[in-house]
Amino acid sequence: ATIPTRVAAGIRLALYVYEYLLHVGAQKSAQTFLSEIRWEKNITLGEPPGFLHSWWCVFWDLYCAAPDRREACEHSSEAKAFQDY
Amino acid sequence: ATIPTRVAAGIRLALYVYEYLLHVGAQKSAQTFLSEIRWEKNITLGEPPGFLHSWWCVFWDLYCAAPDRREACEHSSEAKAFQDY
Amino acid sequence: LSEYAPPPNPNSDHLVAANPFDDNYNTISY
Repeated sequence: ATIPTRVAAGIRLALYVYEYLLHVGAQKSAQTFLSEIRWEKNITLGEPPGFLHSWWCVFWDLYCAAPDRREACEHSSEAKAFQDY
Repeated sequence: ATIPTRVAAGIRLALYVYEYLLHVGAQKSAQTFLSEIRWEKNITLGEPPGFLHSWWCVFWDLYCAAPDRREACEHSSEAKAFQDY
Repeated sequence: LSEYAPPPNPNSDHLVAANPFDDNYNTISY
């Protein structure tokens, strides 16, 4: 069951990285990326900044708020509360 | 505290997207990305597949194992156990 | 491309970078 999961996860990540590249203004990288992974598909983007960026900000905040890391890196009080909960 | 967190998260994401592009084999996209975001600092890579890809697969597995989604998409038994726990 | 690269032709011709937490996101079609 894990193989399809990893393949599906890989497709979704590539899609969201492509979207991220466009939303940060790296158009050439985005087009180069599509051709290097040989995706000719037409792709509909989500709203800026895109899902990867939104997800990452939450993930990184929680990652930094972990008890054994929170002294070393910035994190929000909400993330700290979530981790402590 | 959230502003520096979001700035730090944005820098980190750019770094890990660059690492992801290299580890999937999209070298041209990776170099184009660095020049488009005008990143001059040299970057030390993590082990393949890199931080972003690794955490994304964990996230996607857990996302698919959520009780209201697990019938529709593949997930690992570990992710199911974690969700049920 | 490395083993970590996505398959060259994802099964759907049209990919939508939708937020997977949106209510109308349909995991099956993706």
